[in-house]
Amino acid sequence: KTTGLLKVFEAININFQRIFAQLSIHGEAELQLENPKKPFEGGLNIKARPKDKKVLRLESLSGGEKSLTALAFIFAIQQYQPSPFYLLDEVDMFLDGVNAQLVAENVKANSTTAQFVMVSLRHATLKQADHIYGVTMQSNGITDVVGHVNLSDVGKEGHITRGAG
Amino acid sequence: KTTGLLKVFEAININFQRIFAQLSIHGEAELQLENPKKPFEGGLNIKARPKDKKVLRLESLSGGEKSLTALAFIFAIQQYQPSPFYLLDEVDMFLDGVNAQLVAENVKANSTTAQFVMVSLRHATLKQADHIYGVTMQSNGITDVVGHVNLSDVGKEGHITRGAG
Amino acid sequence: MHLVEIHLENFKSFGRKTILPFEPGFTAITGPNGSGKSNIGDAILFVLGPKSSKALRAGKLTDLIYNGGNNRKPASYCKVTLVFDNKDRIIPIDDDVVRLTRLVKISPADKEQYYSYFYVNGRSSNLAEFDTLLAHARISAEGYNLVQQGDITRIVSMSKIDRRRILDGIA
Amino acid sequence: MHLVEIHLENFKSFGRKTILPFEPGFTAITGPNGSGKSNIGDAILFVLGPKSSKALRAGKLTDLIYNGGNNRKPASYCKVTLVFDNKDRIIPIDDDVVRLTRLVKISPADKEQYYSYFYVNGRSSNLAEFDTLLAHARISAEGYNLVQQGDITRIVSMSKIDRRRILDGIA
Ligand SMILES: Nc1ncnc2c1ncn2[C@@H]1O[C@H](COP(=O)(O)OP(=O)(O)OP(=O)(O)O)[C@@H](O)[C@H]1O
Ligand SMILES: Nc1ncnc2c1ncn2[C@@H]1O[C@H](COP(=O)(O)OP(=O)(O)OP(=O)(O)O)[C@@H](O)[C@H]1O
Ligand SMILES: [Mg+2]
Ligand SMILES: [Mg+2]
Repeated sequence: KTTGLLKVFEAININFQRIFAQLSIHGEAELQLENPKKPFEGGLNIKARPKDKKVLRLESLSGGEKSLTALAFIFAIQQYQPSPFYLLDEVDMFLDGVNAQLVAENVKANSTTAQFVMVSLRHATLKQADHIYGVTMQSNGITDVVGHVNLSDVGKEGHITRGAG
Repeated sequence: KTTGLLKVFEAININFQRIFAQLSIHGEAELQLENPKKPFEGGLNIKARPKDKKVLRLESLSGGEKSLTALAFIFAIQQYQPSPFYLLDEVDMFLDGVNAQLVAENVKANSTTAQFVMVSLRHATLKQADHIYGVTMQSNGITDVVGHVNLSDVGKEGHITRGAG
Repeated sequence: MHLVEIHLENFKSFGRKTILPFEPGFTAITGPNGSGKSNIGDAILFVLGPKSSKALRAGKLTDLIYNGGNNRKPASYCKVTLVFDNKDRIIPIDDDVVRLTRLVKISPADKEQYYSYFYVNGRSSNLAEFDTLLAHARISAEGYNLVQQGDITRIVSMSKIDRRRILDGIA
Repeated sequence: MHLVEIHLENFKSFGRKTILPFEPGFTAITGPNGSGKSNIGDAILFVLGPKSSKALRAGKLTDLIYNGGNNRKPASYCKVTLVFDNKDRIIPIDDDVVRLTRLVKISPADKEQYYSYFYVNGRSSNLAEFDTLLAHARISAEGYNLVQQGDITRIVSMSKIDRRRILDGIA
């Protein structure tokens, strides 16, 4: 049982370090077991060193840095057990434009070998997608799907200005 | 003690209903004590009816609707005990452009009688501010403040493109 | 193998028969707050059969049935079908297309009672068969391939022990 | 009464003496992730003296002292001053300007020890006096006038009982 956990930990940690470096341009991060000899008696720490800074525990990073780190952890798990289909619902909401773009580019690169559906309000993300669907609420409380939408149809407000085909 | 709580509850509930209606254009919401006779034995429910929909508990609203409702609750408390100074740190991050603008307009209207400092990455919010400060991280991990910034200097990425005065 | 379509009928805010086509690659879904984006994710999870209805933001399964909004009659059932392209036979069913359907119906006799039906390509099935078919495809309601709204915040604020438990679950 | 300036010295990522001027009305602060926006909010809270350092995202008070980043020497103290315009005398001090300063210094003898100093317009004070002065101005570290990043998510996901307790605290 302990060897099983350690094997999973090693593999996911390797993925995590690689993915965090991709998403944070020159940052470093790693997973650490509190008690490597008896892993079930301790927790799992995440240490991250954003570019130009000292190593910090997850708790003292900024809001955006924390969510980027958590996302790298999720991607590391996904790559350990690959699936043909992924759904990501507003995972970019805490990120600034540069980080949102890095995440979207990472998803785009992975979408050649698996199908990704991503819910997002951010232009930086919509720009990378192969297809964009618009969803709006009609006045009777029923959701209406507006099919293939061009990025130019999506206003700053996230509203679909013109229904496309 | 119970009368004290009921008095606070009534006053904040009146604020909450008014503010939610302002922030959600035609929506309705109210606070409900689980046990109005013995309030200390129950909790506080929030019921909201976004425009064109049925009344729902806070838990079954969408992410953006929940955060708009929570924000209306915070504003209702603030108006019960007014202060000369308010700090709001990325309270608009779950909102779409229209809702972010409504919140920013609400803050702008209140900023004639109190001082508001709002941290935000959203253009819909920055547009309403009297003054915008840019903050960047230098390569040595030190924060640099870039004084008064024009909205046009703030790129889509939230980066300050030109240091203003 | 990829998801080709989702058919929604009276599922949450989808109060009309709606067919959502999907292509391989990267699809983004956008729209205002409360318009129904996350309900699409919930529809996928509904078919995959998560262990609890809490994951679908519903108190009980019948909360998933279209409630009529502000001026229509509430529906008496909700139905979702996931249509997969199975030309590579990753799902162990000998068919180019696999349709997984889940239906929840309020009992006409007693509003508090409901029936839950599962179908594979139109023939009656059950949650256990869904589990087996989807396990082969590595699509599961409990895995991290479906990241719901708020999961990121949950991971950031969970305790170190809970974070380690995520790895226990994978081992 | 309004906040006129914040002076920061070695507070978190403010590794250089920084003066932030503020005007009445609506000021927005923007910038990339991790650039130091929320640290400004933490600096205000630091002076107001919250009951716990957890509210400042620090394990212990000395975590607030500039740690040197990737290539500089860590500082041995951090200092924040809030400068208020007090022409309307809302703060019960007979002066047009009120400066509230808090200083935390690592003990030269023992790195684990630290000293915490409070000053009002330059003269030595303590947290109790800060509390009284700020209570008159209705500015408090425990009130809802300072909404930190993540407070919205916390309110949405707290239990009904905890939500009621917010009202208990106000009554
Ligand atoms: N059984 C139901 N019948 C009708 N409408 C429902 C039902 N259950 C939920 N809804 C509606 O679905 C809406 C939530 O939709 P959803 O969570 O998908 O929004 P969203 O597009 O993800 O928004 P956000 O950007 O804020 O996350 C709620 O406003 C609610 O009114
Ligand atoms: N004692 C310290 N010394 C130096 N830097 C510190 C110290 N404490 C925190 N920091 C730095 O401050 C940064 C966090 O800043 P802050 O939380 O203000 O970011 P932010 O601008 O609010 O970002 P976001 O948009 O992601 O919320 C961390 O990356 C950390 O490196
Ligand atoms: Mg959503
Ligand atoms: Mg922040």
